[in-house]
Amino acid sequence: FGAKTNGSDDLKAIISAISTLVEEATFVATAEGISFRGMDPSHVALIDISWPNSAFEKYECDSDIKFGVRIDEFSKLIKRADKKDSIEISISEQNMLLVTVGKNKKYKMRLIESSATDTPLPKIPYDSKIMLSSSKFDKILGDVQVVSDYLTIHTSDSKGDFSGKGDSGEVVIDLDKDDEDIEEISSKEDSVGTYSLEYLNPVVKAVGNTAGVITCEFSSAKPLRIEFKVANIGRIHFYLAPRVES
Amino acid sequence: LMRQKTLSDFF
Repeated sequence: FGAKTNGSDDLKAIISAISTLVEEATFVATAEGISFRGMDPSHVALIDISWPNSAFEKYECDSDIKFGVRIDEFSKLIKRADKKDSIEISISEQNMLLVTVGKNKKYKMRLIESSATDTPLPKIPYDSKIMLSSSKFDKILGDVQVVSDYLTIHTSDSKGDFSGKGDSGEVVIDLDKDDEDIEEISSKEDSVGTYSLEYLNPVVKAVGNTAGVITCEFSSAKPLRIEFKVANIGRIHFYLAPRVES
Repeated sequence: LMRQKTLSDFF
């Protein structure tokens, strides 16, 4: 197995996103590419990444392998790469991860026993969809955060709004379809879902810079799924369980 | 009162 990236931004974004959820990550490499799926310890959020072989400058994988890393250790190495540096990874016979950063920095990092079990994805229909620029979404999260720890998303036909409510007050942000940052608002059914900013904010900050447009899909009182389209990466899906009235 | 659900509730 060997994979070489084109520049370091995508791998940095991926590792940064994963680091918001877990301390240890198990990646799966197959002939098709590299994937990761994992949930935070409380099972509130899940990240599902598929990074196709076509996104790499060089990629080879003769047989499927799993490899586990401590995300903070891996992250430190990856951060030594400049934006244009490629990052090449392979696994040594001594079961170390070989990480070549740029042309001349050759790291070896210990792998960890991977304890990964297969994580399923939530099986739900998505009634509503909002597509908007990640920078706009990041701003909206900031706007809501000043009064609330939770984001409520509401859609009705082709209208939508984001809102939040806390001890100090509340906010409603109507989405304007003429705004060039908003690409689509659609709903098969009126939907309202409330999600924790504690989980949303870090992942949007981590991937936001490399993602252009993001797609939020949800149904009333059901998980939210956000798709980040990162130039070179197949997809990053982020799932977040809702908060519901009890 | 709001309660946090888990993703496992939807598997």
